[in-house]
Amino acid sequence: FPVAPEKEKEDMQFAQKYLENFYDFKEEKHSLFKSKNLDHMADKIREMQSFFGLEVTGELNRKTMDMMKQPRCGIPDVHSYS
Amino acid sequence: TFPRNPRWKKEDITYRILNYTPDMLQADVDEAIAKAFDLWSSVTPLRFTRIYSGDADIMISFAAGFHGDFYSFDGPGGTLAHAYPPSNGIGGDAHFDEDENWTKFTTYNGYNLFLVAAHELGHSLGLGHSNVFGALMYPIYMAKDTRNFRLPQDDIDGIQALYEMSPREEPTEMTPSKRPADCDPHLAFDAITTLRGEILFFKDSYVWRKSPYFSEIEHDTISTFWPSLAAGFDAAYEVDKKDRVIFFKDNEYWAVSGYNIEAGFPKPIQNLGFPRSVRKIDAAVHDQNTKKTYFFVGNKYWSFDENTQSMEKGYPRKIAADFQGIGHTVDAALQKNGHFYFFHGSNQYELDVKTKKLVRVMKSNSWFDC
Repeated sequence: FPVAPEKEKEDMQFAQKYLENFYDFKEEKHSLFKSKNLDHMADKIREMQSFFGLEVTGELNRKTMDMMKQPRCGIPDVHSYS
Repeated sequence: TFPRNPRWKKEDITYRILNYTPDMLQADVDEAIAKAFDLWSSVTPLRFTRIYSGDADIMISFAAGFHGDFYSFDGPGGTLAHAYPPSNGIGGDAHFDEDENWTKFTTYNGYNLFLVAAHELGHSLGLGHSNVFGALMYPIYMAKDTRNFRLPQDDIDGIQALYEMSPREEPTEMTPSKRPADCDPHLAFDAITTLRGEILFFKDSYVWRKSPYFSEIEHDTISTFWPSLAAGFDAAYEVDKKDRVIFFKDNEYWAVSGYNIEAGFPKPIQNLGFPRSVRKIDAAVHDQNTKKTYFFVGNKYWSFDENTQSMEKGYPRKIAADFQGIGHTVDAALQKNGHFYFFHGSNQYELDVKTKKLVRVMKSNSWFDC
């Protein structure tokens, strides 16, 4: 069955926060184009999927969400932090 | 490592435990932290000294939510801990989320402090995250057996890239032989077993993993899957109905289920019914049809009934008497697709399971599409 819309929204917010914390994702708040932001997020999802050896789709699928919800270390997986 | 490879420029490093979690006895926290430091000092020239006041290079604390840095904790689950790479001030410090349930046990009701501390101290010394599944520096927490825990090779390689040991200091066990190439015509195995539909080939500390779920042969080390097991298995076999794999090394054996080593192991091989004169097993294979396991020792073999958990009468027998064409010792054995595969040096002998007759002889690495 398709994911319930509310659940999908929650997942998107969770994933966005995860990518901000661990993959240096910055929402382009001033962008006029929502699609540009989604492309950027898909790139970050690809980066995360590649790191964990998941199938690289750029989509927020079940396996990717499951991996994001695993208990983990708070240090980013890629890039520096200050 | 982190960008620009931050590392301590000295070998004597101090640490201080600023406070304790109420989840554990203070002595258990002290022990977990000390053991975590021991892991890293065993493969580097670094020496760690605990101090009880003043500034230490690595300050260790438990805190919940916002705790004075830019990385607030998030309640139970999610982020468990974080640590800063080597530098002054907050550099090197390790913070543990007090909203987690910390434990000294390997359990699914809490997080093992030793495992998490060992990971965080890796950051404190300059290691970033590894994408090698099973490495200590992999970012996801995985409950695993911590008895005789050994640092996986990926972590050793990482830390030794930052802190070189002089040849005099380097423990000999940390310089394993190089993994032979898949298609090396001289490739021979110590042990082979199936595991949940996959086939694992063992040689020294190395594992070749052939899986129906991915097309390439995966290369791992034994410590990746079972950190507390020593490398160099003599034999291995799977009882698939029990989801159990048995590993033999010298005169002891271990039972594992997936990544977990079952409690109560190792046990002496005499528990299986071998006389004291048998010091080690050359190879083992389980026949899924008869529920018998064959153990190969020298030019003889034994038959073990998995149902009664006892050695069958009338054994040992000569291998050559029952398995046509096998006039030598067996290094490793495997049952797959209705055939036994007996490995000797760089050759393998395919036999029909029912008739025990030789079908063909192949190179040992034929499983790797060479």
